[in-house]
Amino acid sequence: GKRQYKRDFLLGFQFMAACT
Amino acid sequence: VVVEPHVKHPLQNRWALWFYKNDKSKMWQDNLRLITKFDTVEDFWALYNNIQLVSKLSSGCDYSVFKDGIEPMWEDRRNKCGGRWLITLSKQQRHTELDRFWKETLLCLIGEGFGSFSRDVCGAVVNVRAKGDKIAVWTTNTENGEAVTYIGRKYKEGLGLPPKLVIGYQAHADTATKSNSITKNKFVV
Repeated sequence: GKRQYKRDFLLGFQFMAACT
Repeated sequence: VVVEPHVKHPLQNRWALWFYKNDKSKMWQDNLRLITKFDTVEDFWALYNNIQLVSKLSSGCDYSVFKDGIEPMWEDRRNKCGGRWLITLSKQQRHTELDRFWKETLLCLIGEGFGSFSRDVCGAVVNVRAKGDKIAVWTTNTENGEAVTYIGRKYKEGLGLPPKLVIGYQAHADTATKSNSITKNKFVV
């Protein structure tokens, strides 16, 4: 299927890389 | 203990970030540079978090984010019959809205926020200009009216624009041949 991502899901990743 | 390998979240499309800097001593095409490509949610943010915010770019610069294989220009095969949903910002909005609008635009693109009509999307461009900044979502064919209007409605909603504010869609062919600064809208939402 198509890989659709909702806005809030995408936003959840913004600072993840910086925190791990 | 089994450690799950870190799997990034793949995007439906691979996207390319382009940067344009106005240098009058060079040809238009020489001022346009492909910066990088990305195809996961994680790589998108790694890029986004490490480049200058749009509001901090100097006047005359653009960012463009297009599907891999589509160049951010009218001449590209996938753009030439297309057009753009255009958001024009007032000078004051550079400080209050520009960065937010551009981020929301990118989220609509990479998240395939226009459902099956997302396949009509070519990319998005932000122009930083002294007389007023512009953000546009480019689609592939002005004749695909259902796709164009759906994208326009969802885009307007994504930006959180009030229903009474009208945004317009212009054909690149009209923009390219206009004799004054006003291009007629082919669609409005």
